[in-house]
Amino acid sequence: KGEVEGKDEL
Amino acid sequence: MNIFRLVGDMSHLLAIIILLMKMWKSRSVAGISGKSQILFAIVFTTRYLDLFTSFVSIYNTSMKVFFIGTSYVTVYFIYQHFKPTYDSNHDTFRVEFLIVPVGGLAFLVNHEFSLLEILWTFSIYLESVAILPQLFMVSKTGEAESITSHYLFALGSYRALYLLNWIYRYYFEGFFDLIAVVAGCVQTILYCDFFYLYITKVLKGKKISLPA
Repeated sequence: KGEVEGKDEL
Repeated sequence: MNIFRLVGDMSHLLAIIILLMKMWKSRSVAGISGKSQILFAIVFTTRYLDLFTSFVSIYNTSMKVFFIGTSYVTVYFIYQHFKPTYDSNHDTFRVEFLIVPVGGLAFLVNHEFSLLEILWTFSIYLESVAILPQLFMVSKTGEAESITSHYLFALGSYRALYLLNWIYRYYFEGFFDLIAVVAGCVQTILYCDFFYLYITKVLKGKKISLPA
């Protein structure tokens, strides 16, 4: 889990 | 989900509701930059394409759908429903000067060279500067209604709260997204001048009016 993730944020 | 993130999202939600209520109750879009609102519609559309590819939570999906939907309603209000009240003479910021460089940057600096990722990056960069036409309009007319100021304050606070959220996530979850953080800093800095005016004027019951 790192930079490409983060789409749980709006 | 930490408190900063939640309050940030609520602030974002509140900003959109304030704007829609202002337009609907006053039957007017005076003082609102249609260009900024078009940019926000582009921001949400390009960012939330992952609605089609992945599911995070009901909260996540409903917020994304709400943001996309209301952004189009807002644009519709400005350019159709309340068009006679739209002050296009003062909404003269050249948005191509934002979209073109931001598009180029998203192409060059991203986490992964794929369509969805580049569009997500584009939306993050574009959001950071999307308020400029609105701020330009306020400085050009030299004033902003109180309700417009409340809208801008809620909208600016949202990303500032996300900065606290990212600090929290960095320390407690090891989460760090450089692109979002840098863009979030730029976005928040752009509001600083407005925050100052809001605190020194609007909170004391005066409306924002700039010297000519």
